[in-house]
Parts: sequence; C-alpha cells; structure tokens
Amino acid sequence: TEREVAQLWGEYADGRDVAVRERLIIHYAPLVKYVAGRVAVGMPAHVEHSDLVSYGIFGLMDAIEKFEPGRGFKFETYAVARIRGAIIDELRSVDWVPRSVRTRSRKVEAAMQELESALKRSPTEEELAEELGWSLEELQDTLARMSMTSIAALDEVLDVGDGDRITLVDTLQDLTVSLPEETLDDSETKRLLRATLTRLTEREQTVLGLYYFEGMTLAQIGDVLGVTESRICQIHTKAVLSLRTKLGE
Amino acid sequence: TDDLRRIRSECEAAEEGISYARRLLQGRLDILRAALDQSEHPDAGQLLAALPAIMADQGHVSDPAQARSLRVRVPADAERYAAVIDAVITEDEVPEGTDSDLSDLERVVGVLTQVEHELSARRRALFARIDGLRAELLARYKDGRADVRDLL
Ligand SMILES: Nc1nc2c(ncn2[C@@H]2O[C@@H]3COP(=O)(O)O[C@H]4[C@@H](O)[C@H](n5cnc6c(=O)[nH]c(N)nc65)O[C@@H]4COP(=O)(O)O[C@H]3[C@H]2O)c(=O)[nH]1
Ligand SMILES: Nc1nc2c(ncn2[C@@H]2O[C@@H]3COP(=O)(O)O[C@H]4[C@@H](O)[C@H](n5cnc6c(=O)[nH]c(N)nc65)O[C@@H]4COP(=O)(O)O[C@H]3[C@H]2O)c(=O)[nH]1
Repeated sequence: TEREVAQLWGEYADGRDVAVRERLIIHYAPLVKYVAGRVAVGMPAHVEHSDLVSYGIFGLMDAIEKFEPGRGFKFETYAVARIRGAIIDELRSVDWVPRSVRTRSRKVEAAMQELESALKRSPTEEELAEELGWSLEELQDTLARMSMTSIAALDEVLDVGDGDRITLVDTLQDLTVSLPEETLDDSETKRLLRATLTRLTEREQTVLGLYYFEGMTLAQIGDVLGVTESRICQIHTKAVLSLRTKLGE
Repeated sequence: TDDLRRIRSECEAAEEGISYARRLLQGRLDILRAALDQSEHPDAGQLLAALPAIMADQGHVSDPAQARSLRVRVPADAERYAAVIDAVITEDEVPEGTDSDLSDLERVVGVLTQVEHELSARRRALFARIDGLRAELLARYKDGRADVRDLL
C-alpha cells in the first residue's frame, strides 16, 4: 500500500482532485488519533477529547494541502507537527484556559518578572504573594489552576536568537529522552536551559528534574517529596514560570 | 543508578515506537470497521464526516496528576513497524462495494486485530519493565541514593 499512497500523492499533485484528497485524509487520519491522544495528556478535564480530534483533522487537511512531495521529507513528520500545531492554535483561539485563570496568571507572571529583576534571583512564594497583594493560599490556588503539565501550556516559543522556532516544551522534553551519553553534543539552547535550571530553588530543580528527566508523574513526584499532587503541580508551575522569566532575559 | 536510567531510556525509546505504531494501527482498524459497517454503499465522503468520532478515544479520562512528560513526534524506528503492517494490507482500504472486496476487508480486519493485540501485549510488557525500573529509581530518590543534581 506504500506504492498506492505514492500514487495517490502523484494523482493529487496533478489535479488537486477532491476525491483523491479525501482518500489521503482517510489514509493519514490515524496520525490525528496519535497526536490528539498525546496532546490531551495533562489537560484540564473540561477540554473535550473529541474537540482535539476535530482540530487535529483540520491540521491534517492543511498539511496535505501544503505538503510538497518529492522534496525528500517524510509526510508523517510534517503532518504530526502541523496536527499538533493546529490543535494548540485552536485551543488558544477558544480560550481553553478559563479567562479568570488567564488574567490571574498574567499578574503572577508580571510579578515574577518584576521581582526577578529586583532581587536578581527567583522570588519565593511568600515574596510573590506579597508583591501581588494576595494571601499565600490564593497564590497557590492560582498556581495549581495554571496547570502547566500539558504540551499546550508549555508550547510557548522561546526566542533564543538562533532563528528556528524552539518551544519550551520541546527543549525540556529533549532533556528527557536523550540518553546520558547523548548530552555531549548539546545545542546552545540546551546548555542555556541547563545553566538556568541550576539557578532555580532546590525543590524546583527536583520537581523539573523528576518530571522532565525521569519521566515521572506529578503523583510519583509527590510520593518522593512527601507532599500532595496539587502542591507538586504548584511547584511545577512556579518553576516553569521562573524558567521562562529567566530564559526571556 | 546511571545504568538504571540508561536501561529505562532504552525501554522508553522502544515503547515510543510501539505506542506510535499501535495508535496508528488502532486508527486504521477503526476506519476499516466503520467501512465494513457501511457495507451496502460505502462512501468515502460519509467516512470522512465520521472521522472525528472514529479517531476519538472512547471514555477518555485525563487526570493531570497522572500526566507525564511526553514527546509528540514520529519516533525514530517508526518505519520498522509500518513495513510489518503494510505487508498485511495488500489492497485498497476503501472498498468499492462488491462482495469479493468485502470478505477480503473482513480478512484484513481480522488479521490487523491480531497484530494490534500483539503490539498491545508487547507494549504492556514494556510498561511493566519501565514502571519497575522507575519504581526502583523512585525508591532511590526517596532515600537519597539518587539525586537530580547528577542529571543537570
Ligand atoms: N510507563 C508507562 N507508560 C504508559 C502507561 N500507560 C501509558 N503510558 C505512556 O504514556 C502515554 C500517555 O498515556 P495516557 O496519559 O494514559 O494517555 C493515553 C490515553 O489517554 C489514550 N490511550 C492509549 N491507549 C489506550 C487504551 O488502550 N485505552 C484507553 N482508554 N486509552 C488509551 O491515548 C493517550 C496516549 O497514548 P500513547 O500515545 O500510547 O502514550 C502513552 C504511553 O506512551 C503505563 O502504564 N506505564
Ligand atoms: N489511560 C490509559 N489506559 C490504558 C492505556 N493503555 C491501555 N490502557 C488500559 O488498559 C486496558 C487494556 O489495554 P490493552 O492491553 O492495550 O488492550 C486494548 C487494545 O488492544 C485495544 N484498543 C484500545 N484502544 C483502542 C482503539 O482506540 N482502537 C482499537 N481498534 N483498539 C483499541 O482494546 C484493548 C482494550 O482497551 P480498553 O478497553 O481501553 O482497556 C485498556 C485501558 O483501560 C493508556 O495508554 N492509557
């Protein structure tokens, strides 16, 4: 069927026939199942899985439209990136993070940046709460709601100056899958990320290390540190914010 | 501990390939089953409209506390599995509607269901191994034999 798929692409390149396009979409639709299944991980409960699949299919249609066969790239690689991008873009446009959380999270990020430049280090939660004029509980509740465990939440583009689009999530996850020996040929971004990680508090380093390097769940990290999952969620969110603030300098 | 991490990373690289192939195969299987259900007048347009429902997971539960950091990409050894699955599907998936095609479609669905079960079994075995290694690592983090510092 590999041959038949190549034939379909050939026919589609010739006439852009709708019937051929439909068969290409049906052939590659399982890629959407794979991507939507993984993007859904860590998402808040109110995000409907079937919506992610629908957004993903639009991304697939877009990928088929734009793909140039014969240039030596694998369609699957191009399609997976476009499907994931389409799901995240669509989530942003429908405001998947509730507005109340979004406004509060902006205040937290602004206060973080303010204190970071004033103190020349990451603020503690108490300092952050005081700057915001909130109680510590209010801050922790907001951090917990900002749940940054999903790919969509971390798909923030990091402008590290070397031109291509690097997201925080790609960079952090690159650290997970690479085997210890492979880290020798780190890119500049990875080196920067490692150097920045060591400037976080010990507890934040532990949470990020166990989550991205060791692939543990928040529940497992809670077990190691002897605290609740929602506390780990808060520490993880603050650590990612702090990392983002430092990398943005 | 470094050895433990290395073995776990190797198992995870294998699992990433198997999970990718398994999800693609499940998607393919569910499309063929939907085509079989439409046996009188199978119609690509109708199948297309039903794709979101066919591709979605039934009973999807997402618990942020059980979330783990995941890569979303085509794994390095994806081609290997694709070849196995391609060998099974010998002709066009969207049936033209004659009887001989239909029985052939049923044969393909039967064989693919078997391949999917085998992939899922291998995936479960990998999970058992990965989770066992991770439980050992977790215990070492708790009693201080392992430290995040040696990773950074
Ligand atoms: N070490 C370890 N790793 C595990 C385990 N279970 C799953 N994983 C890995 O973690 C990924 C995410 O799992 P999930 O959050 O349950 O998210 C899953 C889940 O929501 C759904 N899914 C996949 N297979 C099934 C299934 O057979 N039944 C159901 N109900 N959902 C499934 O699709 C999502 C993505 O699946 P994948 O791409 O296969 O990606 C999976 C798989 O690579 C485990 O017990 N141990
Ligand atoms: N959260 C989560 N749970 C997981 C994951 N992988 C497996 N499970 C759980 O483990 C059960 C058995 O999985 P399996 O041995 O892969 O056996 C699976 C697999 O062989 C197959 N299957 C699963 N999902 C699909 C699908 O979307 N399409 C098709 N055609 N088959 C599927 O059906 C069997 C039963 O599936 P379920 O009833 O869903 O029951 C699943 C599900 O409850 C995962 O990544 N995340």
